[in-house]
Amino acid sequence: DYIMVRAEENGVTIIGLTRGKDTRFHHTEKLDRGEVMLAQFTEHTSAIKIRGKAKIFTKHGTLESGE
Amino acid sequence: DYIMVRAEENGVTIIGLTRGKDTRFHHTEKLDRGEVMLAQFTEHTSAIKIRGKAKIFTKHGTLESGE
Amino acid sequence: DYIMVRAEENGVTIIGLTRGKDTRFHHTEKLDRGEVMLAQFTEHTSAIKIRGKAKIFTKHGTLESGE
Amino acid sequence: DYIMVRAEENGVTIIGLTRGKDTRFHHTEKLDRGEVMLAQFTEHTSAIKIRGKAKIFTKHGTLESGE
Amino acid sequence: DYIMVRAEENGVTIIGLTRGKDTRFHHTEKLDRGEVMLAQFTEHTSAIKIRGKAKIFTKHGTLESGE
Amino acid sequence: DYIMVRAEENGVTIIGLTRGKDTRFHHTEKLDRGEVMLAQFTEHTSAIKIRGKAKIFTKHGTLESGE
Amino acid sequence: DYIMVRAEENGVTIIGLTRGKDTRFHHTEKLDRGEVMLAQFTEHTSAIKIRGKAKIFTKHGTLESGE
Amino acid sequence: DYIMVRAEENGVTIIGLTRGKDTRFHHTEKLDRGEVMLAQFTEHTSAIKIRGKAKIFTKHGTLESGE
Amino acid sequence: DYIMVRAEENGVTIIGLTRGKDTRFHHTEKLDRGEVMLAQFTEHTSAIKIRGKAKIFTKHGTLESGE
Amino acid sequence: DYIMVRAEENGVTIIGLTRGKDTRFHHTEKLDRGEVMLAQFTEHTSAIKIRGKAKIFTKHGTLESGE
Amino acid sequence: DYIMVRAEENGVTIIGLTRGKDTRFHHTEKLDRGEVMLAQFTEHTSAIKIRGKAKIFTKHGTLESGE
Ligand SMILES: N[C@@H](Cc1c[nH]c2ccccc12)C(=O)O
Ligand SMILES: N[C@@H](Cc1c[nH]c2ccccc12)C(=O)O
Ligand SMILES: N[C@@H](Cc1c[nH]c2ccccc12)C(=O)O
Ligand SMILES: N[C@@H](Cc1c[nH]c2ccccc12)C(=O)O
Ligand SMILES: N[C@@H](Cc1c[nH]c2ccccc12)C(=O)O
Ligand SMILES: N[C@@H](Cc1c[nH]c2ccccc12)C(=O)O
Ligand SMILES: N[C@@H](Cc1c[nH]c2ccccc12)C(=O)O
Ligand SMILES: N[C@@H](Cc1c[nH]c2ccccc12)C(=O)O
Ligand SMILES: N[C@@H](Cc1c[nH]c2ccccc12)C(=O)O
Ligand SMILES: N[C@@H](Cc1c[nH]c2ccccc12)C(=O)O
Ligand SMILES: N[C@@H](Cc1c[nH]c2ccccc12)C(=O)O
Repeated sequence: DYIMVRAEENGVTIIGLTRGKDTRFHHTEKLDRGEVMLAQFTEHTSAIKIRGKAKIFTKHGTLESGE
Repeated sequence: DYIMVRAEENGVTIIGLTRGKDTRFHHTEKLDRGEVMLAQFTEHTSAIKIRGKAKIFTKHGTLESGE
Repeated sequence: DYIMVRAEENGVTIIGLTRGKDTRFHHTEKLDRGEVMLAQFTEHTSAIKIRGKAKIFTKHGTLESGE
Repeated sequence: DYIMVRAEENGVTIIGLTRGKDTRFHHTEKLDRGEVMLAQFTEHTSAIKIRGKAKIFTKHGTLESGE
Repeated sequence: DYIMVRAEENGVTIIGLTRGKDTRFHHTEKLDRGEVMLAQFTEHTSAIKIRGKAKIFTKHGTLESGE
Repeated sequence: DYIMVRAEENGVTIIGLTRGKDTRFHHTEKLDRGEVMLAQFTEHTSAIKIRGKAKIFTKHGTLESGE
Repeated sequence: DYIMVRAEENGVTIIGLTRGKDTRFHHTEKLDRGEVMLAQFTEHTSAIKIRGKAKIFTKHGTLESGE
Repeated sequence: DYIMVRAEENGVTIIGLTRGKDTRFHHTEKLDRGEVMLAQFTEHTSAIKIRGKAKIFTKHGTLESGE
Repeated sequence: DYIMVRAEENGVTIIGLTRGKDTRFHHTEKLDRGEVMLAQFTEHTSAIKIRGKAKIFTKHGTLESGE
Repeated sequence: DYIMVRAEENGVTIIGLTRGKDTRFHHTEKLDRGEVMLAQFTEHTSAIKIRGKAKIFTKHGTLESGE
Repeated sequence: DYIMVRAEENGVTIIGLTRGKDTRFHHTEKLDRGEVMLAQFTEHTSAIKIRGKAKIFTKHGTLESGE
């Protein structure tokens, strides 16, 4: 499983949360407007958080984040 | 399997419940309005509880939580 | 496999029944109106019982419980 | 595989029949009107019997039991 | 794989035939009108015979047994 | 994989042919009009022969046997 | 994988060809008009030949053999 | 995976090519008009060649061979 | 996975390229007009090249090669 | 899983991010206008970042990156 | 997984990029106009680059490369 995110503004952040007993941020990737990131769920990432205005494409449909 | 949640107001909480004989809260993630979280069912999370006004995207369809 | 339940009134209960030779209640989760719970079938839960007015989303369709 | 049953009257019973050489009742769950039960086929349950007026949701379609 | 049977009259019988070199009846379950039985193919049951008036739901469609 | 057969006349026979180097009849099940049999392909049955007037439901469609 | 064949005339033959380095006939099953045979590909059968007028149902569609 | 071939003229040939480093003909099956052959890809057959006028049914569609 | 190729002219060639670190031609099969070849990807073939006028059927659709 | 990218301008970059505890760039592939790259998620690549104007084809749909 | 490429002009190149920590070109296959190549992702190839005017068929749709 992977998701695809396109930043609709500068400074969008895609945050990986750790898999396991403990849940904390292990990586934050910054995207500028127009940049695209594709990210999998992995052995180290079992949750992903997205801040800022972005378009998110997943198997459950497409969604806009941000105010 | 993962779900996607977009907070429609500040202070939405996504709660992970433990897998196993015992069922208790192991993590609470707070989302502000517009923030999006994608979360898997995992070795440690076999149930998820959502409080506050949010849009929830799953393989069984899309749903609004909250009053 | 998981199901999704949204409470349509306060005091909805989602009950996990034990897997194995013996069938008894191992956990009861209370939901208030608007709260949503997503719950898997697991090594410890092979049946789920729902009391009170709620909307239930499953792979076999959507259903309203309660009077 | 799991099925979903909503009782349409009080006193609906969902009976688990044992898996193996021998076929007998190992558990009877009583449902009151409006209550919903989701139940898997398991290591101990290879057949399920339903008595009383209920709506049954399965991968083969939806069905009403009872007179 | 499982099938679902609703008895349309009293005295419907669902017969499990043994898996293996030998084919004989290992269990007969009687259903009264309106009762429903869901039954899997199992380690001990590789064929099922149905007598009397019943509605049978399977992955190959729905069928009425009986005269 | 299983098939479903409803006898449309008395004396319909469902014959199991042996799996392996040798192909011979290992079991013949007689059905009377209206009776239904569901039968899997198994470790001992790799071909099935049907004689008499019957309706046969399979994943490749539905078919009438007999003159 | 299995196929289903209904003989449309007497004397239809379904021939099993051996799996392995060598390809020869290991079994010939004769069908009379109206008789139906369902046959799997197996450890011993990797090709099947059909002679005479018959209707053949497979996952790739339905076909009439014979002149 | 298997394919189905119906000869539309006499003398149609279905040729099995060997699996492995070396590619050569290991078997040629002759079909007369109206005869049908179903053939799998196997441990010994990783390519199949068809000469003469025939109808070929595969998961990628149906095709006529021959001039 | 396999593909199906029908030659639309004489002298069509289907070339198998080796799997592994090294990529070279391990087999060239010539087809005359109307001849059909079905070929799998295998332990020894991880790419296939087609020269000349042919119709190619794959899971991604059908295509004509050649000028 | 793989994605397909076609550069719509010169200097499009496709960046592979490392799988594991640590997330950093392990490879940057430059594409000129009209060039196409198909790239898998792999043992070493669990996220991909795309900069510049490009068309991106994935199982979740097609998307244009860039301003 | 494999892709299919038809060259729409002479000198189209299909380049295999190595799987693993290191990403470099391990093979370049030249196609002339009308030639078709089908290529898998493999143990040695985890990315493919295409230069020149070609039609590319994948599970994510069809695409034209080149200016
Ligand atoms: N560490 C948690 C992260 C997580 C996944 N899904 C969740 C849902 C709710 C809260 C936390 C989570 C886990 O692997 O299980
Ligand atoms: N600890 C429980 C959590 C749970 C999952 N599904 C449930 C349904 C009802 C109640 C509790 C649960 C388990 O892993 O099984
Ligand atoms: N303990 C039972 C619970 C159960 C599952 N499905 C059922 C159906 C009917 C009755 C009980 C059950 C089991 O694991 O098998
Ligand atoms: N004990 C039986 C129960 C059963 C399953 N399917 C059936 C069909 C008919 C009669 C009995 C059954 C078994 O596990 O096989
Ligand atoms: N004992 C047989 C029962 C059976 C299954 N499918 C059949 C078809 C025809 C006759 C008998 C059967 C077996 O396991 O194989
Ligand atoms: N004994 C044979 C039975 C069989 C299966 N499919 C067939 C097709 C044709 C002839 C015989 C068969 C086998 O297991 O292979
Ligand atoms: N003995 C051959 C039979 C066969 C299967 N598919 C074929 C196609 C063509 C010729 C022969 C065959 C094999 O197992 O491979
Ligand atoms: N011996 C070859 C046969 C083959 C399969 N697919 C092909 C494509 C082209 C040329 C030869 C082949 C192999 O097993 O790989
Ligand atoms: N030997 C190469 C052949 C190959 C497969 N796909 C390719 C794509 C491009 C270039 C070469 C290839 C390999 O097995 O990986
Ligand atoms: N190293 C990370 C890369 C990654 C994958 N998905 C992510 C989502 C968010 C942030 C980082 C990532 C991992 O393998 O898990
Ligand atoms: N060597 C890299 C090649 C690669 C695959 N997908 C990529 C995406 C971006 C950059 C490089 C790659 C790997 O196997 O992972």
